[in-house]
Amino acid sequence: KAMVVTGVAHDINVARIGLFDVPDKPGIAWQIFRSLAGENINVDMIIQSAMRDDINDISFTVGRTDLRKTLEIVEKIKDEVNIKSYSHDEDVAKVSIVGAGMVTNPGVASLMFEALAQESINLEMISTSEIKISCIVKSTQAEKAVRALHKKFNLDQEQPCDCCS
Amino acid sequence: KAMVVTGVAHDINVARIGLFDVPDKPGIAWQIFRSLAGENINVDMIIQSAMRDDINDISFTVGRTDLRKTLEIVEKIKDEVNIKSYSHDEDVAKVSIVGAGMVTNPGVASLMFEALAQESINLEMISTSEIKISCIVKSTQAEKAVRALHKKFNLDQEQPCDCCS
Ligand SMILES: C[C@@H](O)[C@H](N)C(=O)O
Ligand SMILES: C[C@@H](O)[C@H](N)C(=O)O
Repeated sequence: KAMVVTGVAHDINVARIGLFDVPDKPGIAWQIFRSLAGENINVDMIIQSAMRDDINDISFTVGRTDLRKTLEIVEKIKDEVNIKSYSHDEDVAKVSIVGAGMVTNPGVASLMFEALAQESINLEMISTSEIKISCIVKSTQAEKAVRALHKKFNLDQEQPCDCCS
Repeated sequence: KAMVVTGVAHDINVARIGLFDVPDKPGIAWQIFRSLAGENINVDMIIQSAMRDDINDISFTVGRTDLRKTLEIVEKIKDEVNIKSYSHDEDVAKVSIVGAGMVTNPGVASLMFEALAQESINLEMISTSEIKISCIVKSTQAEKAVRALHKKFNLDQEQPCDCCS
């Protein structure tokens, strides 16, 4: 399992925004991200999990310098899109493990979550793809998280630098 | 914008599970995915967006043939992990756009959501990475979604086959 992961990456220029209780119907995500794209806001992660009843939550991350402008846009479109409430936090960081073929290896995500749980690091957001698993954690815990992941996946020997930082 | 996207992928062997109101504290994700990995369940997407108060929802997808066993495991760990409720749906499919450098292009996600919204396709889950944006939609709409995405990103000319299907 450990060989599948070839690197650990982290990014501290991260602010997360959570939009709560948006209508779960076609066109809502489009209205939100069209407004952000229109103002040239560079969105990194977009995460929406399963709905409950006819509402859903959508979270996304932007660079910290874009946070103020992003919140102005969210406030502007809030009524039109019917966003019940929203939250934000700029004291967060993204930590990721990267490697080809992770998705076919059921234990890799579990190992990553184990490494972070053993350091009492709370996972605020999670997103996975075939070659990368990313978690949002408190920025004060980012260094500890990166060290724990290097150790868990045996990458701490002579690793010159994180890949895809 | 359109040139950044080099392919459209889809996967119909998808079942989604939503776990609702789990405690938002370190170790919960580990307990859930350790139990699934222990039974060799191959989890594809794991999605968790921002928490509210001290609870959070976690959604994930598995191959349809693993759904029954997955639900047995969720039912078994439900009380120990404190999962308030869960839902599942196997009539879903994953549609994705792929391409290098998408994340630095704010409009790409918005264009994808536009293409799907214009076909009245509801986005049930969303997950993004640097090179791929994936949405879970109803399986009855998967073909329509793939066609709309090919068209929106000008990929419908002589495209021999979807990449990374
Ligand atoms: C919540 C939002 O994603 C909605 N389901 C949509 O399709 O736009
Ligand atoms: C909800 C769950 O992800 C929890 N925050 C954890 O760290 O495990």
